Amino acid sequence: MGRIIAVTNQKGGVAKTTTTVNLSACLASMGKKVLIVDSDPQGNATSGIGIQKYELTECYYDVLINDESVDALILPTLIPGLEILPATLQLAGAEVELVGKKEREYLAKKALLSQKDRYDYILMDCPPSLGLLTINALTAADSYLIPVQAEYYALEGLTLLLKTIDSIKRSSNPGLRLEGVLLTMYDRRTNLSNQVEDEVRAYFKDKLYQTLIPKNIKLAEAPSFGLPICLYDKTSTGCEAYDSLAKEVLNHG
Amino acid sequence: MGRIIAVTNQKGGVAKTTTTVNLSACLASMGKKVLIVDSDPQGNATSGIGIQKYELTECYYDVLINDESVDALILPTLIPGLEILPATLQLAGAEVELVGKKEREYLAKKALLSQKDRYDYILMDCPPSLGLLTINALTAADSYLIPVQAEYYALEGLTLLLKTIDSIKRSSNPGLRLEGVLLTMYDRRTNLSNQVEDEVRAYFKDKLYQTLIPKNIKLAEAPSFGLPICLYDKTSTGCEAYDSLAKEVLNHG
Ligand SMILES: Nc1ncnc2c1ncn2[C@@H]1O[C@H](COP(=O)(O)OP(=O)(O)OP(=O)(O)O)[C@@H](O)[C@H]1O
Ligand SMILES: Nc1ncnc2c1ncn2[C@@H]1O[C@H](COP(=O)(O)OP(=O)(O)OP(=O)(O)O)[C@@H](O)[C@H]1O
Ligand SMILES: [Mg+2]
Ligand SMILES: [Mg+2]
Repeated sequence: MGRIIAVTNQKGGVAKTTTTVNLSACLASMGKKVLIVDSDPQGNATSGIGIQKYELTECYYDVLINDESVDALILPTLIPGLEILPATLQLAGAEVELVGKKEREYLAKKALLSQKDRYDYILMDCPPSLGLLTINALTAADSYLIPVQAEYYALEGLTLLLKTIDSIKRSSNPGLRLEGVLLTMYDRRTNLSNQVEDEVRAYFKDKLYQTLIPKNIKLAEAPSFGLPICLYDKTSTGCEAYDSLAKEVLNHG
Repeated sequence: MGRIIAVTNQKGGVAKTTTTVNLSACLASMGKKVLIVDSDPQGNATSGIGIQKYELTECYYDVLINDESVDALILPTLIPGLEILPATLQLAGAEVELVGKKEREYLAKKALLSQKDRYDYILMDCPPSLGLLTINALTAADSYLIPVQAEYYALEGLTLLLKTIDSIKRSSNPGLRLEGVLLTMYDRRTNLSNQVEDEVRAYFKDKLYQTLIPKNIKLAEAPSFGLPICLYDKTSTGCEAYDSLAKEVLNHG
């Protein structure tokens, strides 16, 4: 039975998409069957994995709003074992359109339930907000993974995120648990990164992954070629870090 | 008569808050009277300018939802001439609560109208989404300023942003115009930054500010001390860049 992991943090630019795309690709290259669900209207995970978004006529939006079946919309990627349920600009309309739907928080959960026996991991890339797209992902998920950029503003956002997760646990998903916290864009040379690491480790303890994702320009270049880091530059520190993260996720079982 | 500028981009982590705080501080130190409106529930601009959020009982939320007067909630900052209408976690409830209110897009505009003759500039820091908090800011604004991180994913987001702005112009704010586009976290040494600059300049032409904000660790350190860059490190490249931006904004009159 596969595990649904929501990759979430309403703080913007903390590497949610970069983590979703590269962790998924590494898990797939280790022989796992993985599905990415791009639930961010920006569709960065969709283009980051090499899909031409502008040619798509349907996407995750249709699963949520038009009751389309997930099977019909899943696309293959360049990596064997890795598939994606894409997002297009259409998804931007979903935040508002979901407000009026019955059982609006449970739509993703219902749609993805049937996929759990086809994949080992289903990673949902969330937008930088705590609206209904993120609430749908957190309700569908078995666990959540929080990327935290090693900078001051990213620390501040954690309070709001944890409050929201607590209210999801009390309402639509009592079984939701923390998969792990990941420090991203970490630069050992700066005090700032070290200070943020100390604070995050003190709070999350062994839930903070041993793997720290370093700042690495290759990770920022890869999306412009539509490639995950393991296809763009296998020798980079970014690739090594996401490989090591994938091993930690596998070990957490 | 003061000008309301919405600092917006639904792409996360592109330096909306860093630009709002530092541009405001530089304009104030050039003798202008400036108000920051923190319309992001994360409240990064509020803490970035040195306000202890957790001690506040009311904020911008109360202006929108409880019809509180702006005058009563404005706070001074360490910089003469610079004040702030703060945000706290309470504001997170506004996105949903606004949905049911009459004239929900116009609440910020109504509240801030009376402030336009007290300030030369009112800068609104927007959250990384296109929900009702951003729509309120774009409806209240005379113009909008778009920070664009010099990276691939940030380019992708511009299509969605410009579509949303067009629909605001057709509905709630026909007079809305582009203040300017600002390249942030620019690193001259990388191809990526240069490629993004070429694409953005080709599209926005003279609306792209001459000033490019360089990657500068001092800009990321300053918020942890609650200081704008001009108080944290006046000699830094980050401070020089925001000074130069302030001069460009003043010249655009
Ligand atoms: N370790 C890293 N080193 C260098 N650049 C990185 C790293 N991780 C991510 N980036 C870059 O930083 C930017 C932000 O990352 P990304 O878009 O993945 O964050 P996000 O949290 O998904 O953003 P959003 O909140 O908009 O969804 C991107 O341009 C990405 O390429
Ligand atoms: N020129 C720069 N050089 C180095 N770091 C920067 C620069 N500009 C911003 N930062 C840092 O990058 C991170 C993102 O910036 P910031 O939080 O201002 O972006 P934002 O667009 O307001 O994010 P959000 O989408 O979450 O509101 C912050 O940690 C900030 O301190
Ligand atoms: Mg993203
Ligand atoms: Mg911000």
